[in-house]
Amino acid sequence: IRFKKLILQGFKSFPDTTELVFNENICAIVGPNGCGKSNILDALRWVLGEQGPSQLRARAMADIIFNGSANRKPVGMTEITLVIDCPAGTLPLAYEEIEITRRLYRSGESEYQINRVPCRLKDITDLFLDTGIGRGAYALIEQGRVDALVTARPDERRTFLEQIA
Amino acid sequence: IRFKKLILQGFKSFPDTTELVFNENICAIVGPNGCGKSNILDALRWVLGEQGPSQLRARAMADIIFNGSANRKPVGMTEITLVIDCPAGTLPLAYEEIEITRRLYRSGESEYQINRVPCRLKDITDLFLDTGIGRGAYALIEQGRVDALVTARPDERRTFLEQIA
Amino acid sequence: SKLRFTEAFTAVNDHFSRIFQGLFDGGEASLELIDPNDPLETGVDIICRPPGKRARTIDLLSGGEKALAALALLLAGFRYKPSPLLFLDEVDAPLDDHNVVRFTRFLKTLAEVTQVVMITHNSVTMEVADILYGVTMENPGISKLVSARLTMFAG
Amino acid sequence: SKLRFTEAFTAVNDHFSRIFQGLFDGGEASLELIDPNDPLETGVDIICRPPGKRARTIDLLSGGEKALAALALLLAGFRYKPSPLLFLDEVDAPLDDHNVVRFTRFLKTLAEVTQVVMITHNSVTMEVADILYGVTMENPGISKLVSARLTMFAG
Ligand SMILES: Nc1ncnc2c1ncn2[C@@H]1O[C@H](COP(=O)(O)OP(=O)(O)OP(=O)(O)O)[C@@H](O)[C@H]1O
Ligand SMILES: Nc1ncnc2c1ncn2[C@@H]1O[C@H](COP(=O)(O)OP(=O)(O)OP(=O)(O)O)[C@@H](O)[C@H]1O
Ligand SMILES: [Mg+2]
Ligand SMILES: [Mg+2]
Repeated sequence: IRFKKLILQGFKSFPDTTELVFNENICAIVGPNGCGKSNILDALRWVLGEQGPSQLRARAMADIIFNGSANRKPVGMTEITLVIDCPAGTLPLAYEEIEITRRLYRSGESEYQINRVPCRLKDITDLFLDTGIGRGAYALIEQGRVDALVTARPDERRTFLEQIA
Repeated sequence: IRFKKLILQGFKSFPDTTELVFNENICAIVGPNGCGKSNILDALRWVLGEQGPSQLRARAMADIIFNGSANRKPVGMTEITLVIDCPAGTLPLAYEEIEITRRLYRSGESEYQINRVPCRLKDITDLFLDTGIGRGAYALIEQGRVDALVTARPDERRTFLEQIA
Repeated sequence: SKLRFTEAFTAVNDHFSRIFQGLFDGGEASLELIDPNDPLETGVDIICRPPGKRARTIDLLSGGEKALAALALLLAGFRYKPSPLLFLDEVDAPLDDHNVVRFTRFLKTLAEVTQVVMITHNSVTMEVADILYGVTMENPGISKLVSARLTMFAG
Repeated sequence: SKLRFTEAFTAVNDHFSRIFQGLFDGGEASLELIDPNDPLETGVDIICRPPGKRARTIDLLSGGEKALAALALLLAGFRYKPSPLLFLDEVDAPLDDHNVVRFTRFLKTLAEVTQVVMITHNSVTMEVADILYGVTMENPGISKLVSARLTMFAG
């Protein structure tokens, strides 16, 4: 399985369509404090099916929609698309390339698509059940996670292991 | 008041007598991870009268005594001396320069001195009561304090203000 | 005691707003009592508006912005209860280069009336020091103060 | 379920020991159940011995040593449940230059079988990237991906 592209639109500090290509082995994202780097990780987490606003550094889900700036009005929805190469048999779908799309409107309405065909959230999360990308895996290490583990109590560290098991 | 010198002996990773001169306006302490920089702040905190081992990143007070390395046996005591310039009237003592010495033996025995004259711990902490160096002031900002304030809850932030008040 | 807390709150809030503006080169920030009718018990909120952005509570800022705002608050506490010496252990770790430059500018004004000692890994921070102490551990487990390099050639 | 936890514990412990040695260039580390007779409830301790130093629990290490050890544990978790992509947000912030170099060496071996995306402020870390994305906010509050700079001239 290879992650190819992440396309952000109306997501947090990215009102305009932004495309991130993941072709290389090692890709670095750089820039000053507050410019939007961690928002990219939130977008990836969200399109993969994250349902908890706090896991996206938000209070309510609608907080992830671009809510305006000095020169721009807020927008009414956000859409993230993730393009993945999945050669035969790597994912439980017949395609060799799939596009996962997740949309959220300010009304709270959600839309999910696989290869532009409407589906349920469960269809998206089911895709990744055996791949290590789902919840409980340590593939997406957010800012502060290392520090949280440093300051964790023994029982909290146990929780870390229980989530992996 | 001007801090002039900090002399470490047998303290944490400093078994040999080490002298740090504080004459300049801005002094930077640098070196690789784990080389002993934060131990210097612990030594300063301790000689000023800190009584809580956890504030010194230790479990028990005796943990601050050099406890050996691959090539060196543990030592039996630690001594820290702080030399301060205090022009007339800046501190409640008649001297223009004072030396504060604090000693701890593995037995748990403690010794305190001002200008090499034995005194009580209270005599040392009383010196600084109105200077902002005592407990509750924010003059000694340890590694992780900024992060702790970032992750603090509203009631914990209140405690920060209450300590300053 | 209610008076003492309110006095500290007001004074620190005042310093905090100004130091925040200095470190962020603009914007504004303030402390707020969550329940103003209960000053003896209520928690404290921190509202920040980095330049060009909307006001929000501190937890909704970026990682580096949070750290810079919290540092502004700690330094406000120091300004309220000053001491002859200020000792900072790696407070610049989460900051990008521009923020470190603004931080060092603030340190230089502090250093006019205060002795500042900083532990740092950051070369921009090191540049504003009058004296540099290197700590090494060539002999495993044994710390050695190896040099006091005066930056007398700096611009 | 006791079996699943014990299996995960043993496997992660194994990865952790090896990754720790790689990142610290020596020494040893392991996870330990605080009460081995109560595997279903007991907490987990982390014992670390950086090279040349005595073994101690993780909380008695230096700031940077703690972060590197915790990172080793997170990466051990990743090794136990691998994924096609590993995304790291500023995990190198508390590390000195030597530790960053060792960390990037480990990343390069990981990158042989995994896509790695890292957010970083560290120039040493940036050097091992095949591609660099810059994010800016010239228009206040609006993020822009400005460049994908390929390090094709690197040694
Ligand atoms: N819904 C939203 N609409 C507009 N802007 C938002 C929204 N949600 C978050 N932001 C802004 O995104 C910015 C934070 O971005 P992010 O956390 O990605 O920064 P960063 O580049 O990771 O910075 P650092 O290096 O400090 O970690 C903040 O200024 C925040 O106000
Ligand atoms: N009583 C003691 N005897 C010997 N060594 C000790 C003692 N107490 C602490 N140490 C050692 O001191 C070292 C930690 O030093 P310190 O925390 O000052 O590092 P540091 O230079 O601040 O590193 P960092 O940059 O990672 O924060 C550790 O290796 C620790 O094991
Ligand atoms: Mg970030
Ligand atoms: Mg330290």
